[in-house]
Amino acid sequence: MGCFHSKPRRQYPGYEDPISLASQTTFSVSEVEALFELFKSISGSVIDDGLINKEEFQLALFKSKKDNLFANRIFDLFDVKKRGVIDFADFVRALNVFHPSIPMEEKIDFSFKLYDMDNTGFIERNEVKQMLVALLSESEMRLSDETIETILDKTFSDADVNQDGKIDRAEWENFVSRNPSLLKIMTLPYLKDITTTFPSFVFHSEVDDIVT
Amino acid sequence: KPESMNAFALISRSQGFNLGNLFEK
Repeated sequence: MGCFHSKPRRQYPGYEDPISLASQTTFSVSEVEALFELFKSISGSVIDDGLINKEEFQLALFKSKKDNLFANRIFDLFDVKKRGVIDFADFVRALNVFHPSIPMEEKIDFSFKLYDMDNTGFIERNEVKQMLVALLSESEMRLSDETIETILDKTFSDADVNQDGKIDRAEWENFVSRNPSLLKIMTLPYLKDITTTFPSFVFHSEVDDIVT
Repeated sequence: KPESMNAFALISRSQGFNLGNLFEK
């Protein structure tokens, strides 16, 4: 299958062969190529440099460039090389965690990191408060500081089993096993239909025999 | 509702955590 009317893949820094990425993830080669179609559209939306920067990520999430604490947090975890940009291999490996067939253990790990904003190995009360305040500012929910403190008291009395004021990895695993809906954000059913959502990958494929 | 007293259940409602939006054309 030839490649035509598209920017050469060598112009995408961090581009990795779909066969190699498929072997490291739960995605098939075709699915990796379909993800490349999505990656191309996001990475070329503001600066056509073959990488996704924070602004492009926010634009893809919200259709606007508004800054958002939660989107920033996801972006930082996708940006594993800490360069302020996401390359194609980062993108595929990070989305892999969100695949419906990935073991819960990996999803629990990722979600723990999501909430452990300062990377101390603990989810601390001040981090959770900061996120609650950010949530209120993006929604129409209005809660008094007293109510926020009550919610934090209740949450930490449930989750922080040893009552040391912070949630460690084992406490988090225990807490989400009792509250499985908290992991809903960690699974994207879209990833099962990615080749249907981006069928144009077939025209841009660089792999001779597409394995589905 | 018990969920309204769970800070993480509230936080996970943020649109910033909804990566499904990346797939909406």
